[in-house]
Amino acid sequence: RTLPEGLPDIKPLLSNPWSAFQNLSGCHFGDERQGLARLKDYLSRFGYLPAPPAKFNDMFDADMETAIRTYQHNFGLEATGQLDAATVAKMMSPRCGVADIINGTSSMGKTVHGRNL
Amino acid sequence: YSYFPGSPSWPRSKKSLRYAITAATETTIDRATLSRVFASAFARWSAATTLNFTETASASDADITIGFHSGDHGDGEAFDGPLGTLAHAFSPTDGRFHLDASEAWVAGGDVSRASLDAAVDLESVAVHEIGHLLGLGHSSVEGAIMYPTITSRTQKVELANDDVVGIQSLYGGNPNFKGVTPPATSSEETHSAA
Repeated sequence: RTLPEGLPDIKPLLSNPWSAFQNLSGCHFGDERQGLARLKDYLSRFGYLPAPPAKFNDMFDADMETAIRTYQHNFGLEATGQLDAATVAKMMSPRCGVADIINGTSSMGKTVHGRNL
Repeated sequence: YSYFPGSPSWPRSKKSLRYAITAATETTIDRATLSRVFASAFARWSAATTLNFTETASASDADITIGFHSGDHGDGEAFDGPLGTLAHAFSPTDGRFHLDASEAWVAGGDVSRASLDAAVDLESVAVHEIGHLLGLGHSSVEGAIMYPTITSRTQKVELANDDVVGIQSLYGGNPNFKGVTPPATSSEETHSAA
């Protein structure tokens, strides 16, 4: 079903809520960049980081590096632990709201378990 | 493939599951189209398993309820407007399946020809979420239905071998299931993979 011709252009309203991640491409361990806290929220939402006691900060810390490496494993990306362009692009993709890792015990299948072993 | 913690599934005695499209659902897609799209999505899982699915008009009679919602809709998993998260579903035997009403859903027709870049194929998302309703978690296999992301303006509705092995381990296989059709691969892709 597509919108009929003649309706006002609603493309501006269809903005990706994760488009700001694009500005974080190239970030790595030790960086401090505005917006990293939001990306930590994303990683926490999908099970890669535990929920913070208060608010996340904008530091690219060791926990974030580990979380990104796990994310890269899960999505078949090179596990650099850095926010390279391919990782950021994948994170901006529309996706299911169900977490990839639940209670730290469920991951995304045998590929990841195999690599970890 | 993966399962939710504890590998929850529907009871072995319950081979027939009823689903309802909730009346208060926030979408302009007509009811007949919704019925057709969800029936097709459920049929893809019943083809591979010993499970059967039938639509029922009453949510109180249903094992599975399907609804379109916006923003915070009371389950602690607020939707975020167009793109971002598209839908979510709960593990067995909860049965709730929620879709983000703000998406530019395409229900039938060729989604690749939709006028909006952000168009999302409803059946593709439905097939994925039904996997969660039946007990599957996410998969690392990019071609699998249970891979967590989908590209807008694309359709992905066929179960991959990874999905089939995962679901048949939970519920057993349908003896009439013909198996998965390998995705078409162009010579360029083959060369690239090599």
